[in-house]
Amino acid sequence: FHLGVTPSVIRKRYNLTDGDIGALPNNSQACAQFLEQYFHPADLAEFMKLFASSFGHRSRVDQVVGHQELGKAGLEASLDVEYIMSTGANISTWVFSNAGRHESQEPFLAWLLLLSNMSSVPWVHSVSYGDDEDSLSRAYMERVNVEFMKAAARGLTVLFASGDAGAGCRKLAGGSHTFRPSFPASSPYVTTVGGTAFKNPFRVTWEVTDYISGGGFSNVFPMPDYQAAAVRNFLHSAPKLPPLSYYNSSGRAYPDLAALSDNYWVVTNRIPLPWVSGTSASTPVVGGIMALINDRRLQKGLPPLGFLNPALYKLQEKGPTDALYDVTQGCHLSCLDAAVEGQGFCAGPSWDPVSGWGTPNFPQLLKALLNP
Amino acid sequence: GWAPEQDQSLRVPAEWRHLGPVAPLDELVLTFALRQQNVEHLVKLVGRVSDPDSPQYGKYLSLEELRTLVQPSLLTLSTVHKWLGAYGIKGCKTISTLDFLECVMPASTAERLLPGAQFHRYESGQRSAVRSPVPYTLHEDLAEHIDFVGGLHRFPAERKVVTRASGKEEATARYQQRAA
Repeated sequence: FHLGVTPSVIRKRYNLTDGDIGALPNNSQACAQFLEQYFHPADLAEFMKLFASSFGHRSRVDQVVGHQELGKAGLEASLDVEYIMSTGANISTWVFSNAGRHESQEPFLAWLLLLSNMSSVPWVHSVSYGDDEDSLSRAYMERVNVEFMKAAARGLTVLFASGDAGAGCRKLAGGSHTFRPSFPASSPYVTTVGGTAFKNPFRVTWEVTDYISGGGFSNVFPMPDYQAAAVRNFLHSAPKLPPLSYYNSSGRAYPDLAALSDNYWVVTNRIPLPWVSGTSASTPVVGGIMALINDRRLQKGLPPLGFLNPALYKLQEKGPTDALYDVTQGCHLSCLDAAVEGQGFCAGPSWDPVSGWGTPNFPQLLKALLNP
Repeated sequence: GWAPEQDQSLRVPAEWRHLGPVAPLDELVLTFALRQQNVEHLVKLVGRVSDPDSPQYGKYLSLEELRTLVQPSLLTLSTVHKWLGAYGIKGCKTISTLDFLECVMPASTAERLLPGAQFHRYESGQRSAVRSPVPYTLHEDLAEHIDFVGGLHRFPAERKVVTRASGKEEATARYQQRAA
């Protein structure tokens, strides 16, 4: 029985033992902020004191890149730091704080420039930011996509939240509706994280989809080869799909995997707050787990995971695996109209556009990714 | 002129309030994304270093090696620098891979440099942003050297975490709307 998701609940569900903490001084992980939001070191210390007494951890961020003010802490910033440091426990953590130094700068672009300008950066980056694809120019998205390729070429693992509006909805000029993909979640060169909830919200049970979990198909980027078989399988086997006019079935499909996104406890401005939800919560959880896997890989003299998707899809397609818990129940939100009645896609066996391949089972995922 | 981002949304997010045009001498920071080389090669390289079945799996590039691969051509660098220099814009900052330039200039210069652009100030709570509500263009000769110019249209993201209480209210409202 529990009263919401805390680090110990997550560690229990994903089978992280008290010994599953970082051991290498040269491994690191990061989260990025683009709102004018700051975390308070005192909140992090209090959070760890309240919720992390059962496992080894750090209570301080090692490096803040950018500007950190002393004003009120932001919920989003507190959430990122508190949870990446709970699954990626005892791993050196950086925070990129990019509200934009100047009022004419684009904070997300400023982060990309920083990443491309630092020779030594953490191996794993968790980012909870997204815009509607249709609000951005193709030139911008294609160039940002190349920036993610540059990160992948350097061995960085970049994780993006899939968004909190399910499949999304856009009203077209003629009055009809389509789903609304989100970018950078729809980039084929990042790993996108969706959201789940416990079947029984007060027990550590199996997971169902979180109805807000972002997911769908890009209208800009074609489907990459690494996911073609998995997505084809979904499109052929799903018992019910939305009308084809709502999505581009040949586009990059996301998310790639998921984690719990419902009912988190967060300490912000010294107050423990319950009921915090969203893929902004699941993404740092997955980020910490990937950093932990990097820790074990580096200990064995192996290179870090880098861009995860080709290995992830290959691993799952090799045959039955228990590296990820397959989430097979639940649907996410979409347009409220007669054709889809508020429902987007639904989860099913194997990959689906609500929960991807599912949620991590750490020991088995570690085993699989130590020798992919 | 040539409009590299003619499909970019110019909608001002609801939470941002228009304050009016900026003064001609107000300083702006614009980011120029310079056209990279060997992007096709980069695509293949990423495929190989990320594929566990490839002999190159995990053989990542250093930042220096990456620069050698993608840095813009000398022609691109000299064309863009000459163009900026012609407007008196000097001392732009670049990055390790040489494919972005960040330049500081007065708003009046930016408006001459990017015909069409008109810089206005907006405010959301404690934050302020300078953006152009109309599209910019570039001289056609720059079409093969610049991907886009950052700092004109996209407002800072306002995404926030969901609290389940508000999510429930939203779901209830949706269902009520649906029932109606």
